[in-house]
Amino acid sequence: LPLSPRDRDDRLLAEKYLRRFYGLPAGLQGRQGSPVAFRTQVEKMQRFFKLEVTGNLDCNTLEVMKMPRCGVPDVGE
Amino acid sequence: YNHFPRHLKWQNNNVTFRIVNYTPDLKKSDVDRAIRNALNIWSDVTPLVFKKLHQGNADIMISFGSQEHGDYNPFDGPDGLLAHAYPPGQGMGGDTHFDEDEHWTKDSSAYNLFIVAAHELGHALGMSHSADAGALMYPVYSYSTGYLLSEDDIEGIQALYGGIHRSQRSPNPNPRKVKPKPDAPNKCNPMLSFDAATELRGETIIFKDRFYWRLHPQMVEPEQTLIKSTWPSLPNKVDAAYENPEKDLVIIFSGIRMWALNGYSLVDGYPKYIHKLGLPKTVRKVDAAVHIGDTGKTLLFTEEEYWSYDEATGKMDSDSPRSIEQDFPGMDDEVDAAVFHYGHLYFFHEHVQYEYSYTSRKVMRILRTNSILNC
Repeated sequence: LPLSPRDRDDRLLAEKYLRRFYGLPAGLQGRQGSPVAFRTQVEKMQRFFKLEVTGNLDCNTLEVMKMPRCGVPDVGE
Repeated sequence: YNHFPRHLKWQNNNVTFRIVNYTPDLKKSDVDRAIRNALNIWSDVTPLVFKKLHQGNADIMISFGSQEHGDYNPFDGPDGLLAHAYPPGQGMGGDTHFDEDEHWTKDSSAYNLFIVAAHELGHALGMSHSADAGALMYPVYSYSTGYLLSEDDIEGIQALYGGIHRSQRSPNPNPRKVKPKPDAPNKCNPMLSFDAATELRGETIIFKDRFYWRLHPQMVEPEQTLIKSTWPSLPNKVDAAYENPEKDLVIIFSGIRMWALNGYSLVDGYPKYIHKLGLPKTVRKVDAAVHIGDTGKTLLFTEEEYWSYDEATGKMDSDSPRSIEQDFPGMDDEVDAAVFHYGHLYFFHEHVQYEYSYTSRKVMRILRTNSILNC
């Protein structure tokens, strides 16, 4: 099924979040990166915040992504 | 706690800082004080000494900017990203930037500059983000009162710079100054006990120390959150809590006061004294509370006794207080927390949970307290 507008917004928010804080590699300009990489980074973020590690953008995960926070990455260089 | 890769740190304990510009949200003196207090948080527990420069290049250059502000690491307007800082090093190393599109305050009405500065300056000294939800170095903003650092934060910064040298310790330290917050409780610690437990519109909320776990029937992993990040005006410790589904209210007890929640929103007109329920003034704390949907009564446990409050009449049953041991054979211990599910009471005491049949008045099963947290 095509993504609903809301799902698309959530996906974009998640990609931007994971790219900024979890080193998700940027895909080609305007195209989504690999689903596996995306899922892996979602799991990494869920593990860091002690959320249920599903690899999916469930409501708890999105809720944390929308919280006001520090701009320093959570992992790595 | 985490450090940056290669445990980046300042090689010299004398670190200079400079406040390059100021936010119009606060008086200049308020910004100065917030930054100085934020630095003192770290210098109180390490040999670090911070010296303020008024011009030229300091180790830590502090500034306010919005969107792209010169480091190709743009901010994003109100909310979202609040600030960032760079690990110790030459050039931009240690520099700390605050998003000018946020509203900066001295209290909890918006983003508290002192709290955010203390976190960012932790980065400027070499601390990376902590996964402990109660640590100052946790990446998500939450307003808190009292001493900012947790044991996790102190362990982390002292792993980089060491503790305070005896010669540096002030002759009469202020005991209130360094009072680290305990780490977030580990849900699978076999000896875990609960402070309080309640239902909330189909979810189960369990209070422990400054935190609560939120269990949702369709979520395997309980979610741990700071009480104050959801309810800033609630105290850091809850004694008891129960849900009255008919009124769609959750009552929360702490000491001699109680609060009411409608959903996750605090109800106006609270806190009230617990004695309004008919408890005598000698009762200073409710250990546990549970609403029995079948009878419309709410049981309030205090030490060896319990009180039965009739929600419909708003009065305490005349034969209260009664003996827990007498009315609940098999329960000869105090109760830390209690919930009622499908005719069964679940009493929690220390690391043991008793599944109690309310109709046949006997213990059906004994479980570990944190089995409810899927441990």
